[in-house]
Amino acid sequence: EPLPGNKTEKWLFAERYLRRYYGMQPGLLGTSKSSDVMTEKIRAMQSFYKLEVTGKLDHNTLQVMKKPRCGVPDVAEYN
Amino acid sequence: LFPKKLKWQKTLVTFRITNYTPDLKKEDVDQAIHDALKVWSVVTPLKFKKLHEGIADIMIGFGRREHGDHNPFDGPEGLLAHAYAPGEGLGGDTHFDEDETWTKDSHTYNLFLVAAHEFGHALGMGHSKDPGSLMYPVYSYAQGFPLSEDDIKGIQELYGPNPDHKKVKPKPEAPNKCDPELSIDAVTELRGEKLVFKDRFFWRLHPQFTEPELTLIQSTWPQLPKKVNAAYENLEKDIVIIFSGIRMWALNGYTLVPGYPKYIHRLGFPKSVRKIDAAVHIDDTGKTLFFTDEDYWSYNEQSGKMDPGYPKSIKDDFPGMQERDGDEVDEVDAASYKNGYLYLFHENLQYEYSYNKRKVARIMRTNDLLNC
Repeated sequence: EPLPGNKTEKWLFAERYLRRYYGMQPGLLGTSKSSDVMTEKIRAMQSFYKLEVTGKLDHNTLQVMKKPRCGVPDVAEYN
Repeated sequence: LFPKKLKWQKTLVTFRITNYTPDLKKEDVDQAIHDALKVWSVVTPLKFKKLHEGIADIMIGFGRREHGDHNPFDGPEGLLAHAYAPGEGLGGDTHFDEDETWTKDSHTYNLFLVAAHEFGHALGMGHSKDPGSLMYPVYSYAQGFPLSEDDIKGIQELYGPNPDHKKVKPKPEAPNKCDPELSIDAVTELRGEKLVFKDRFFWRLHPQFTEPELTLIQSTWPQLPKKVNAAYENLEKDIVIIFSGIRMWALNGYTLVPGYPKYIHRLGFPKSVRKIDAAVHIDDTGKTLFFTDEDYWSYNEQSGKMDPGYPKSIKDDFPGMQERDGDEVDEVDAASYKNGYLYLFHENLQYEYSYNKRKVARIMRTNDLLNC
């Protein structure tokens, strides 16, 4: 199925990361809604890792997302 | 901690290793699991009992991709392992991704360290924001006792201290880059990036990004010691020399050059010199300055020899460096050079020294270096 909008590989990687570790809800939201949710989750992750909180998928943020890590979420309730 | 502070309502917790990874001998896996549980039992009243059949509180296994809990692994790298908070059934269970390579040394990924982290979850710990903590989500290799103050505080909030075990010495927490009292151990350029060393950590500053990245030294270079005394880059040779005690290592990019460590006395230091406090290469002159206690030395990279007439006194040759109480600075923690200025770091201040005018141009806080 074609990627919705112009989502890049990086964006999809980040979506998976934020779903798994920051409780971002799966499934398609309206484009404006989904990018707001994504921005808010990116900010949460940047704050956890003491990165500059920009809400943007910048180089530093992606670098941390690619690091080998534990599979337990960082903030969402784990059950 | 997990929401609702989930924990085991008993102090004897059972565990069972249901299968083994082919990456290690069975006894090495047994030992890693034993040691990883012991990390938590030495700081709490918890005791662990090994079962060889039936259902244990903590069922431990290796699997790849979808492995039975609808929480699939992702192949090599990325996600290494996971564990479930204390509770019935899946609660406490701990799974390792068989698509990783499991080791018992500094090569990725050390099973003992990952297991100790995961058992933290199996006992009720969540993730820590302190990069020096065992419960920090991102893998990093370090030797020695793996729990930081933050880890111990968390687990003892759930189970209390270990009544009959002497206090363990936790790992120091990560340094705070914007602490106004921050001092540093060493600083060097590395192919356009700047590395700032402090205790077991280093900050990596990339010219395009404002945010320094904090990492454990041994997580990037497991062969390096925990603490670095001095470092400098020789651009012509495209190497960085790292000093710790009487030894020195060479980096080519992020790769350690074979044949190191070597002794610092090969550079021409007398045996009485046991540590270098700071090192800096002056591109314009091809000389490298070394600072040891109250003295400094000039080393000719071309000839590979110390210049004659050294060591000289820091105080005499770098006048104008005053501490806050007016005392003259006679020792240097770290040094760097840029565009005709020498930056000499002493405690929480850095002195911008004009190399041509031979005088201090500015005094700034050390943590200016980290964009604070």
